[in-house]
Amino acid sequence: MALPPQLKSIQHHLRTAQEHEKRDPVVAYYCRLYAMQTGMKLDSKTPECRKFLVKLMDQLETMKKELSDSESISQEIVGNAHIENYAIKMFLYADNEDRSGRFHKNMIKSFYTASLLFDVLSVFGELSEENIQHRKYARWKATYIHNCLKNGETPQ
Amino acid sequence: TGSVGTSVASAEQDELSQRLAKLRDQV
Repeated sequence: MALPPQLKSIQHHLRTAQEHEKRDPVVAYYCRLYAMQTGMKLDSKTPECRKFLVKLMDQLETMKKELSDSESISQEIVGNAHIENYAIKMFLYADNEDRSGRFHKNMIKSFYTASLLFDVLSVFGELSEENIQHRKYARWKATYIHNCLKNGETPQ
Repeated sequence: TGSVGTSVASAEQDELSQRLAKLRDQV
């Protein structure tokens, strides 16, 4: 289903959900939950957004049933730890590549995905100062390295 | 019709909020 333009800012979180559907359904579930909550704040009044959000809610309810055996879904505190560990793992992989001078598409994507997952952590409550800093750094690094590679420059 | 439209919209919005709360075991 096409994403209404009013909900454009959740498109990357929804794409991350799609990419993790098989690899890590818990990540997919919480990315969609974040998109749902954010989408409702952005616009849940216009018919096109309501329609989109109702579909997304249907999908979340189905996923919750299918994943009911997973404690990361039935207990949000476990889910919180799962998403935080995953985000930090992504961040550390990209950071390690960065510090070793290995710049490539995969590490840019890891930095960016980590930053999106730090956004997702906000469904569990206010982000810690450390996670806010990690998110800022990961997003900046992803943009910076992407631009360097695009312009044929070596990142510093 | 404007107010009917508005109340339909807010009822649907409410339903969505309720479903979200239920999904998160907050009811």
